[in-house]
Amino acid sequence: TFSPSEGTPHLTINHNVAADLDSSNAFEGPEKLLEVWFAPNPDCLPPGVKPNGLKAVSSDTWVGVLDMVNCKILSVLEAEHMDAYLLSE
Amino acid sequence: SSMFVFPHKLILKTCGTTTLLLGLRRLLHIAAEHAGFPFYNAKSVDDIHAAASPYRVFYSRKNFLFPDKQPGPHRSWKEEVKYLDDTFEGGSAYMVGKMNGDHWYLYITSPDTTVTPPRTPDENLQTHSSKILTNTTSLFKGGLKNNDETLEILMTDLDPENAKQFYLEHASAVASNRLYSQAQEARKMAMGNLGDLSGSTITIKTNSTVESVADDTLDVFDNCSDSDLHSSYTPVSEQVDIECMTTEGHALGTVVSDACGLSEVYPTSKYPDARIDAYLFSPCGFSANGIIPAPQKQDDADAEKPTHYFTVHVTPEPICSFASFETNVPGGQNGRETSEIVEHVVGIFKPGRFSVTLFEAKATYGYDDDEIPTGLARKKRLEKIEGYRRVDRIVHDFDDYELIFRFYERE
Repeated sequence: TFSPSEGTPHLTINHNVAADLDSSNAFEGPEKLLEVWFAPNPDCLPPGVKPNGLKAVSSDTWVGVLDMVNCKILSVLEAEHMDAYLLSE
Repeated sequence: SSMFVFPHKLILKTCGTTTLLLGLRRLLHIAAEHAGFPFYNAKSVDDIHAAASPYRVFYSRKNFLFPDKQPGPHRSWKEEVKYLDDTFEGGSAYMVGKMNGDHWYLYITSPDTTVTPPRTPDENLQTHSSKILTNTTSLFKGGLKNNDETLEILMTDLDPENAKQFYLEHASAVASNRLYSQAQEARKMAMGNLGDLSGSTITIKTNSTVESVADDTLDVFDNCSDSDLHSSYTPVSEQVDIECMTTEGHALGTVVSDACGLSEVYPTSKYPDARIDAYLFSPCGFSANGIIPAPQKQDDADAEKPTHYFTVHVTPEPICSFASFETNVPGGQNGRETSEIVEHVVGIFKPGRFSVTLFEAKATYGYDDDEIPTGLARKKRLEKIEGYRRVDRIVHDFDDYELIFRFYERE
């Protein structure tokens, strides 16, 4: 499948996570926010790093980390400069 | 909860009783093993402890509403700081704002506060060292570009009327009314196209978007009354490709995002390629990520314009109502965009209290903030948010970052 136009981010939905999601017991809005930078900006990745840096990591690989955090991937918006994962607890 | 992955950085934002810090070391290992970022604390990337050395780490959160419900290592700020100090060399922990009220915690490591890590682990070192050094700037040619600043708005005591929008029941009613009016539009359109059809029936094919239904595919509407039409009309699926046929949560998330005004923070009239991925949880709660590619104008096609992102999370229950909004605002603008974004977002939720934290990279040409017109203009604009009193303004002046924390209460 492809995005309607090159510039428009592309959405992929994880149906089996979305299907039986019940957030009755979710609470505690205030989030924990972690930012880990590996370079000052995308134009100066250190030598030896894959051309797209962290964006080269598959979403399946991130599933392991998110399991440790107690989150599941609901959907992913992929774009040229970044990928946005919507997660559920 | 959300995660944003850029080539050079990762943002992970999780709510509820998630155990975010437990994923940190695995995340650093993935950066080394799957992206090739340098590591110095192990001999081989096959060593599960091999962890890429980050250039900088931020960890922050507002004070929890139910701290005793948090699992380790999030049971207290003290425990979180110990966990991070055990992981990184040279981190600093801060508490910002009223201790006996709403305050905000920050843990930060910065490239300047750490020594250059050993090129290869010392022989007598065990196979891996427990602490990870953050990377020195000498590895990087360019410093921080004066482009993006991170703006975060954390809101509590949401206006109950506005918070209703983030309940499944309310959103379903809005959605069906919206579909209903679409159905009516469709019927009017069909009637209009096909002239006087008294006595005949027309059926709209619902397996494609109404806009694309051409005359010859229209059979005939049943002679149904409005209410029949209402019940018989099945949702028109947006133009989607097969792989991401929507779900109810995503479809209602889109309805809510349009109805509450979130879609207008970065309007498609100005950002034609903007895309929002929104989800409405059952029975309530809302999350959305937005990616807004810079509009490509012919006259400044080569102008480096940042791609914007934003992420929103809403807990609407009155006992613990909370909403967060985070985005990157373009550096160097005159502060109008920042204050307009804050006013727009606060207008959606009408919170009783909210904080605005603005992280701005100090411009690489070394001025301090007061000399840059932006700082002064923005400072003035953010001092007055319609309907609110600015209670606190706290500035943390880091080496290459400035953090400005403002706290507001409804007048």
